[in-house]
Amino acid sequence: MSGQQSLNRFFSVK
Amino acid sequence: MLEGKFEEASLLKKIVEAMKDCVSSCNFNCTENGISVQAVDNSRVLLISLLIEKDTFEEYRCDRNITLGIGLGSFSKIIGNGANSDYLTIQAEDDADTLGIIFEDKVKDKISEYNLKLLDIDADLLEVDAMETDATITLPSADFAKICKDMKTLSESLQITVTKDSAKFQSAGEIGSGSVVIKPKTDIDHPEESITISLDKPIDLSFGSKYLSDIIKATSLSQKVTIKLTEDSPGVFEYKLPSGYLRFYLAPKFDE
Repeated sequence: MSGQQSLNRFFSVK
Repeated sequence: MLEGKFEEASLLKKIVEAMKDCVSSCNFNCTENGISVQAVDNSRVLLISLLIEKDTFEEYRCDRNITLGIGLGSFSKIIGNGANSDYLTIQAEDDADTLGIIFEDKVKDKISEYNLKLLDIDADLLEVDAMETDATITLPSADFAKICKDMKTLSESLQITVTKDSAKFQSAGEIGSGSVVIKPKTDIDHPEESITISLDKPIDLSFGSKYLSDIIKATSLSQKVTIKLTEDSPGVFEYKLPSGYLRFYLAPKFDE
């Protein structure tokens, strides 16, 4: 099994 | 006022085609240096970063910074009306609610003009500037597209592992498994066929095949794609424009 990560985990909102 | 004239309509067509299935609408930020876009897909897994530098244009002027909210499906329909070889000029007044799109046929004495209604798009921007890279692969974009398509027939995930002298793309699913290994190659006669791999740390990452399918829609923009990978970080897939780039940042999958 694997899951999809979100970009929000890696990048902060400006 | 913004006015940007492309030597050939085909360039803007290819850019919009590469973006429109990933994001339905986005802000085009126009400054004196050119046009940039940052947009994230609805699932917040894939980010598009576009830079069309001023030098890309045959003629370019932008007196004041303008943000143009554009529905990409509608934009694609209108720019599809021009021939690939036409001059394409985009034009907007400072507080415009429409974007003017003008095609000029280079042979016939024919000018076609359209107006696209602009949208008010409220989207947050992500901070993506500083990223370390553990491994960089540059390969022919058509080869990368084929790998992604072939591996998608097997699984919804594509695993990329990079070691010192090779990059391996593999998928495993219900019907079976497959892999493609590529190695660095210098082709002096056909530099566009060359493959480079540079590595600081070995990489093992998995990405969603459906997002890769969106990324490879940019294949016609550039003969090469550069893939920048860092363990437990989004992969960066870059297609260079004559002056600028179309980049995709794709969040990796995690193993259970």
